[in-house]
Amino acid sequence: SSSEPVKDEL
Amino acid sequence: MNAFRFLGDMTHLFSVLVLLLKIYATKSCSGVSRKTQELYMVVFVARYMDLFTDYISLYNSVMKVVFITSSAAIVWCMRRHPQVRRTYDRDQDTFRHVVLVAASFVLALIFNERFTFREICWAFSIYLEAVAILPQLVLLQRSRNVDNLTGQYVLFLGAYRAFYILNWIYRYFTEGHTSRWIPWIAGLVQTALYADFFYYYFLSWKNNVKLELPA
Repeated sequence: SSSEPVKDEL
Repeated sequence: MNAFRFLGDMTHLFSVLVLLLKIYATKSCSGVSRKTQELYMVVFVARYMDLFTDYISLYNSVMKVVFITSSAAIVWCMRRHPQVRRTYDRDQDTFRHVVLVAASFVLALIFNERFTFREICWAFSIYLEAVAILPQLVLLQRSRNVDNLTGQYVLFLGAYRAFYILNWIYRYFTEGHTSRWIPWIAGLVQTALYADFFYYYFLSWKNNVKLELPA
């Protein structure tokens, strides 16, 4: 979702 | 996932593989800072606690497991492996890494996205990762002869950070996230720490001489 943009990174 | 992010992850993965290869093939960890490796292990455990609660993709999950287990394996080798542990430069790897852990924790308590256990762990891992290379850089500076693999390990780690910055710039323009200042600032600090190393690595490559960092 757009409110969690960076935590899809490592 | 954009190309910069993927290249960042791949150079990060290569750096770990290079280090494992060096330790496995030479049965030696000379020039490798155990303190930096311990910090990375703490970083990965703190950040990837979401492994079982938030599923993003198979790619993400596999990479998280790889980073946790590889850092644990490296620390284990340096502490317990009968041959490898004897090659550890204990007397030169003297950086007070507990100070970095404490400072990162205090920073995470003050600056976080939400005052929850998970968000504090996440911010803590971001801050700690930014400075985790310091013991390794100090050790490189102290060792007169930096072997090629150790140099390449740090080079790949630095490249990983540079690619992540490009990834954020790309995402900023394509997705427009402006409020993510915690990873931005920490990431810039982290990449800046490599600038000096990049410079001397480039010089040694250009002049075809062994890498040596000035004291």
